[in-house]
Order: sequence, then structure tokens, then C-alpha cells
Amino acid sequence: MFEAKISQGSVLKKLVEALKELVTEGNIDVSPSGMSLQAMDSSHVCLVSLVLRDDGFDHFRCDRNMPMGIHFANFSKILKCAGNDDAITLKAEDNADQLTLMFESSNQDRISDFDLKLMSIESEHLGIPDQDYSAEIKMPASEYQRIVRDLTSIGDTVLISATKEGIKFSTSGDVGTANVTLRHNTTSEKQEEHTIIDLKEPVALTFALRYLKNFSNATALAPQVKLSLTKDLPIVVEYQVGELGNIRFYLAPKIDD
Amino acid sequence: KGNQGRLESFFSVL
Repeated sequence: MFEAKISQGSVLKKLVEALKELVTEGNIDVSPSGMSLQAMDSSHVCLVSLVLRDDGFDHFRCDRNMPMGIHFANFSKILKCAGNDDAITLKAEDNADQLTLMFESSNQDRISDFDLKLMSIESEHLGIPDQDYSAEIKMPASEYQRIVRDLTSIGDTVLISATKEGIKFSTSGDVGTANVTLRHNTTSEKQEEHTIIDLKEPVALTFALRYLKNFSNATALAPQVKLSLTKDLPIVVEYQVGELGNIRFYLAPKIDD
Repeated sequence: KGNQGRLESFFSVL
């Protein structure tokens, strides 16, 4: 059987909100080392990869590896019934066709349980190699959210260029043009306000803004976001989820004709 | 502005 308890249930709520617009359904794979998900959007342009480690949970038991086919809009409907301060326990028997979610209020005076129907989903897995990127940029998640929101109101695509001057986001559209440059900045006493640019070589890539904006639905999960860029490769937009794990979004670049 | 790439053209399908 599978059983996992997380006392900070709001994290689970935020995770599902972060990915439900991007992917309709996917297999959450459970194993003794934790929970993971890899799912692409319907056009196979972007991919969500979620890793939650067993030791990040208050309790975690999984006797046997299994995929749990989840419809995320339905998962979200059930999670919306959990209070923000509730502890959430997930339970499933081996080869079950449902996932039980139990919500406990922080003073344990209210307990509710819901069953989510599971689906059988055929999914393609992509092999994503670990690699060194030409540029890695850490910035406040709120700053990333602001940039992609602002630029989406001007254009459809963004050229992201990382140089020793900083990281520049450029777009153009019917309204005109927009450029936002962030410089390396570690002057704040608060680490979450830092912008850290780790540049091995200059790189410039073009991406569809609507996906980058969609990734910012994960802003509530982490104070910082990391962007990783290499020529001719998908961008990685990564949020650390506390001690629990991370959620990564991959987006294929626009390719020159 | 270029053509939108698909992920399969960058990563191997397992």
C-alpha cells in the first residue's frame, strides 16, 4: 500500500494549482523514495517534472512502485476542500482505482475524507540528461512573475539573453517593444531578494511567453526561481519546494527557420 | 519569430 502524510497541506494545494493549467492529466509515480511526475502539455512544447522525496513527508510508506493516473482539475477540486492549515494524508491500496485524501484541521477537531477516481494513462517519458547550463539565473519568484506578466501584455515571444551585463528579456508587438534587464545583485540582507547570475558563456534564446507566464503559477511555492539556459536546448524554470523537493518546467525554444 | 520546437526534438523518448 501507499500512504503519505504532509502536515503543511497547503503545499500540495499550491503544487496542483501550479500545474493544472499546463497539464490535464498525468501519472504520479509513487515509490519507496517518494512521489514523482513527468507530464507534457498537449502540444508537447513544455513539460512539468515534479519530485517529492519520501523524507520530506511527515510520514511516508510505499510498499510497491505504482503509477497513479490523475486528472488534475479533479484533484484540484478535492484539494480545494482542504483548509490551508490542514494536514493531508494520501492513501491508496496496491493497484487501486482510487486515491483517498484525508484532511485534518490543525487542532484535529475536523476530519474529512475524499476519494479521487484514478485513471489509466499511457504516458511517454522523456530522458532528460543532467547537464551543465551556459547560464543559471536565480531571482525572486515574484520578479520573474512580474516580468513575464508585463511582457505578455506587449508581445507573444521573448528573447532571453544572458551576458556579463545581466539577463535581458525583450519582446515586441503591436503596442511597441519592451526590454527588462536584471543585474547580478546580492546587496539585500534577505537572500530571497538576491539575483544571482552564474554565466559560463553568453546565450540567447527565444520562447513563447504564454508558457513562461503559465510557469509563474508556481510562484506561491518558493521565494526564488532558477532559470537555466543553454543554446538550442529547452529552458528550465525551477522552484524548490522547501525540504520536500522541486517542480521544474521545461519549455522548448523557438527554432530559426 | 521562428518555429516552435517540440520537446521530442531535444530529449530522447524513453
